[in-house]
Amino acid sequence: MLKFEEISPSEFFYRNKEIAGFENPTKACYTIVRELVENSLDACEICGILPDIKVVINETGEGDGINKIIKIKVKDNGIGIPKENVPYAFGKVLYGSKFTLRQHRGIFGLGGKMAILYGQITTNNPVKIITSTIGSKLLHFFVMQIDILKNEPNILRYEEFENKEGWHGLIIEFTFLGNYYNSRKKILEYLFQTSILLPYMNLVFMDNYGMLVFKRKSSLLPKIPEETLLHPKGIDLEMLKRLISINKKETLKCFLVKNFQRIGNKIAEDIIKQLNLNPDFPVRKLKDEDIIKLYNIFKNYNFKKPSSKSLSPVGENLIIGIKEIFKPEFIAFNTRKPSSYEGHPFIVETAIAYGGNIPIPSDNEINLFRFANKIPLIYDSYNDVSMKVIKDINWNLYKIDIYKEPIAFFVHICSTKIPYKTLGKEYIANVPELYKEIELSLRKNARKLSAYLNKKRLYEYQKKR
Amino acid sequence: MLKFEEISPSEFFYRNKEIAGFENPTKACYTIVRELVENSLDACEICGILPDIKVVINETGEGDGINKIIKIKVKDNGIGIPKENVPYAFGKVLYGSKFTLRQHRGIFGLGGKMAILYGQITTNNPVKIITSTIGSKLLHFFVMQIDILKNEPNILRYEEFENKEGWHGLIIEFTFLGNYYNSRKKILEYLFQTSILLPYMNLVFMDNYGMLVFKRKSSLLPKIPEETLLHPKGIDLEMLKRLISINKKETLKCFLVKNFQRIGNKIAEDIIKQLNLNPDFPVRKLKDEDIIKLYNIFKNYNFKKPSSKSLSPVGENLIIGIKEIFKPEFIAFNTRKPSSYEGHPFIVETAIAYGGNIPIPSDNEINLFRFANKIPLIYDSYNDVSMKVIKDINWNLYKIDIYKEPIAFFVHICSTKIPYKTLGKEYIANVPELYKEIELSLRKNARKLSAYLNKKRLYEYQKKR
Ligand SMILES: Nc1ncnc2c1ncn2[C@@H]1O[C@H](COP(=O)(O)OP(=O)(O)OP(=O)(O)O)[C@@H](O)[C@H]1O
Ligand SMILES: Nc1ncnc2c1ncn2[C@@H]1O[C@H](COP(=O)(O)OP(=O)(O)OP(=O)(O)O)[C@@H](O)[C@H]1O
Ligand SMILES: [Mg+2]
Ligand SMILES: [Mg+2]
Repeated sequence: MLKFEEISPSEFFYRNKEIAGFENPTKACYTIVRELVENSLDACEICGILPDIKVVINETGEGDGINKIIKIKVKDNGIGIPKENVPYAFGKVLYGSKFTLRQHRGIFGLGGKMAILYGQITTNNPVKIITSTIGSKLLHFFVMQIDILKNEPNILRYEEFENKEGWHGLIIEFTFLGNYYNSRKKILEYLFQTSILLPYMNLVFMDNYGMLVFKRKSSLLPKIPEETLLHPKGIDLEMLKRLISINKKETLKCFLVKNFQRIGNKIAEDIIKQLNLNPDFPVRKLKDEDIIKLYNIFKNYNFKKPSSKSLSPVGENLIIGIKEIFKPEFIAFNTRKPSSYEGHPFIVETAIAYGGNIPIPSDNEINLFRFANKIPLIYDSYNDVSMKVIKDINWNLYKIDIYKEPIAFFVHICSTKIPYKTLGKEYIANVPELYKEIELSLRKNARKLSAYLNKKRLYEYQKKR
Repeated sequence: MLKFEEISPSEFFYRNKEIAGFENPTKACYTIVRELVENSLDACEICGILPDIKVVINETGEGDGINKIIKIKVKDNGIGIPKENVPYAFGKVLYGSKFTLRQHRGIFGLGGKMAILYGQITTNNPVKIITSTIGSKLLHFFVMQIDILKNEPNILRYEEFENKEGWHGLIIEFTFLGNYYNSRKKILEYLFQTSILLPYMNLVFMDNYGMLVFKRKSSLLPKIPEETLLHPKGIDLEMLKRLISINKKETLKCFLVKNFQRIGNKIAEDIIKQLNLNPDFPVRKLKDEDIIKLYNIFKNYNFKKPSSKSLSPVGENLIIGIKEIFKPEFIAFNTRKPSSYEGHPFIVETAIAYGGNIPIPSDNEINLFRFANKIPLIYDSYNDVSMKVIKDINWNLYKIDIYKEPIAFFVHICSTKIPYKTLGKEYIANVPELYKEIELSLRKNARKLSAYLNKKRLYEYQKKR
């Protein structure tokens, strides 16, 4: 007799932690730092606060040889978490505040919990959280663990303190077993690239080797992304049926205008006409075949491109950063207009830089720097959609040998949903709509680089003569 | 005010289906076939039945240009599913019968549901299931969908029929929108490699192009893997605490002997002595510091290697298959003794073949064929742990140029838990214990190949003179 059972989400990710970026003690270190710093950055940007983040990593003497018990503490001046949400925010997997339709680094409701879970299963110590929301008179202090079988928080201690200094933000501290020595280089690379994209961030990093300050260079915060409606192109049937059942009392015209961006009165009426229905048709009476018709109309209708108000592209900061680090002799950059996939708006920005300090890539490698919602992607570039685009392009057309010349590629994608291929956010899946936008953007830059190199070669040829 | 919410596991995977192998309509086709065939193979092997599987893929005329509505039907003669479990087996994500400690292809309790979910969100049609267990007098027929928000089955229709022919097994049928044309090649490659590993399988494959039969070549079924206990080496603290709380009434000695393989009376007493405790010590009285001591003893104790009774290596069939397809002039093969990681036993088997029909790899590629629990891994070899091992080895030591000679590598890993890096089971994570075993196994084969090539070069050199 086979034993059928259901497991909780926390049990699932405990059993399969390699899936979430915890495949070995070196990678675990990196993933933990990444998850905590991204939570802090989201918490500051969501309410327009200039981020002040402190990361302290302390390798204690204990451990099992190569792996040591490491204490990590991350402090930020962000929006904090209200008292009643803290236990679930850090003790319930698939719980969070980022399931909304706007750009943020978090999307899964999992990252912070996985970091804490890994610490719990390797050291048995609880996590400490101190937080206060903006304007709150109280500081909330929690000591807690995750009940992994039940996916419930387990609060060991709670205390309140007077918030005398009017501080707001969050401090998280816990221990875990990891190989910090082997992961340090990639952690610093991650923080360094983050500081290039976010000149308005101030981050102090302390470990056993010393202190690094990624100093704030600008007080200019990008505008805060606003929550938006789905773009109708690419909506699947599940989402359509769900929106219909939520809006049972609406008329068809009202339903279309209120639930999707880029559908105004005229377009709604045009779509309704294609369905052979009336604007006042009660949406709950739509039959399955009408819904499928609507789904197909949405796929093929020529809607205006999505609005960018839910997005926050990286823009100029990327170019400033590239110039500062690589001092290239040439740089081509462009930002695509917003596009969408499965209803999610996205913007692709790419740059190709040439010369200066850019190294000629070593055997068959490509200098590709990838970013998603302002997160630098440091691992697994080979299978990333951007790498696929670069390898599929026939660079002979542009008379560029990408393996033998000092060329660097930069790709940033921002979206209300980044289609990561892995839960550790290592690389982006080969989604056709993204592929197409990255290709168009890179080819535009390739043409400019090609023109520059032609001019340069012509000039050098004439110089010789 | 930020909106905090919890989402269900089905909602989570619906939102992030790229994570589960559904990143585009071509890959979705492949993943769907893979998930259904693996479920059928597990269902036959679990009770020692020679698999008879039929896969029918029918591209209907409808769709949106490149992507067509596809009807898939898979029928097997396996163990079937009892009536009361069917709705959850196909309607509740993170539900299944494979959360046990033995080798099977399934591990997540997700695959079949994701396939059905993808069909549901792209075509809105329900799934049809017909099943009967061994010896059952009834056939059970379900028409159902998944309530994605709630992670609950939604049964639209149920009927019982008399099982006149005493059939047992399962038939699953549903429609989905996909790009079968572009995925067909990889699907056939997957089925072909599966038939090589499993000469006892009979699989009939029908699509719009015709019919293919992967004929049974042998009636010899490998022994059925038995459920086992965790191996103590590498057990984490969560598992240890959980086992202690389940076995509250036991004495310490009883607890150790009953819950872990390779701990007999003598070893238990030795471990208890290292803890400065007595064999009769009630295990529920263990303090946290004792548990951490036990955890550390488990890490460093020289336990006997795990038993292989929960595993089913591929053995001879791999060699027979390689010889049949590639007709190599030389082949080196070895099977490692069982090892373990995080308490899970695993066996690595590798082969290196040379010459015959093996092609010289094209620009910087490597002929690497990977298998995990007898599943051929067709995608994303670049980041797989086996590929990392091959690239890290200095092949000059063996005087082999793996990029310029007709060499093919074969790696099979079987375990009670395969540490996949992705939920689509595309490649295996870089887990140190696995890396080490793969390296030792490949080096052993490399030495044999090196000796053969030296002899061959010497012989050809002498022939010239
Ligand atoms: N430093 C922080 N300041 C304020 N809120 C935070 C902080 N860290 C976590 N949170 C809250 O806890 C929730 C859960 O965080 P967690 O990292 O587990 O998931 P997420 O960030 O929503 O998604 P992801 O898994 O993609 O990181 C967040 O949605 C956020 O509301
Ligand atoms: N063809 C089949 N015959 C018998 N039982 C089946 C069949 N297909 C599915 N099942 C049952 O349904 C359960 C759920 O299947 P599902 O594919 O969703 O998950 P899984 O196979 O357990 O794990 P994975 O996600 O790794 O595939 C299985 O555990 C098995 O008990
Ligand atoms: Mg997060
Ligand atoms: Mg399965």
